[in-house]
Amino acid sequence: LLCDSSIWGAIISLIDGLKLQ
Amino acid sequence: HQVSSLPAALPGCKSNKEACLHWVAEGLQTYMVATKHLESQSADNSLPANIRYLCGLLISQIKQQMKKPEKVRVLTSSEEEQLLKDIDRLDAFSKRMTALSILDQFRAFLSDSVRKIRQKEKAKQKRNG
Repeated sequence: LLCDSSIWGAIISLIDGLKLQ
Repeated sequence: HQVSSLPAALPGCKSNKEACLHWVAEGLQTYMVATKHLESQSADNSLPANIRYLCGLLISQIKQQMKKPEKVRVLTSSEEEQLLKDIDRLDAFSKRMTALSILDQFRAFLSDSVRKIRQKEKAKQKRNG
């Protein structure tokens, strides 16, 4: 299932980890 | 500092799963372009590039599930330029606020999209027994 793809969570993790200068 | 040209998740997902996937695939492309602005604002500019890479993989997965993936419109280079130019005109403070807004809007877009797709897929599973 597409909703089970781990990519969704991976992108959200990167967004959460992105620190702005 | 909301970026009005960035898509919201739900409006296009009211109807069937195909329409929903179409909306999400096109929306992801717009966010991929918007993440280019984050490169100048981020402490680690490899992260926006990684986000774009994963978005590309996700778009491929989405298209595999679509009946008519060819209908997904690709942003033209002038549309890409326009989106980034609109942001580039801003002063430094507004650029930073816009970057924060892109992150918020993108996160909400992804969360809403996966939730909506989950609903559609579960409903289909139920129908098929």
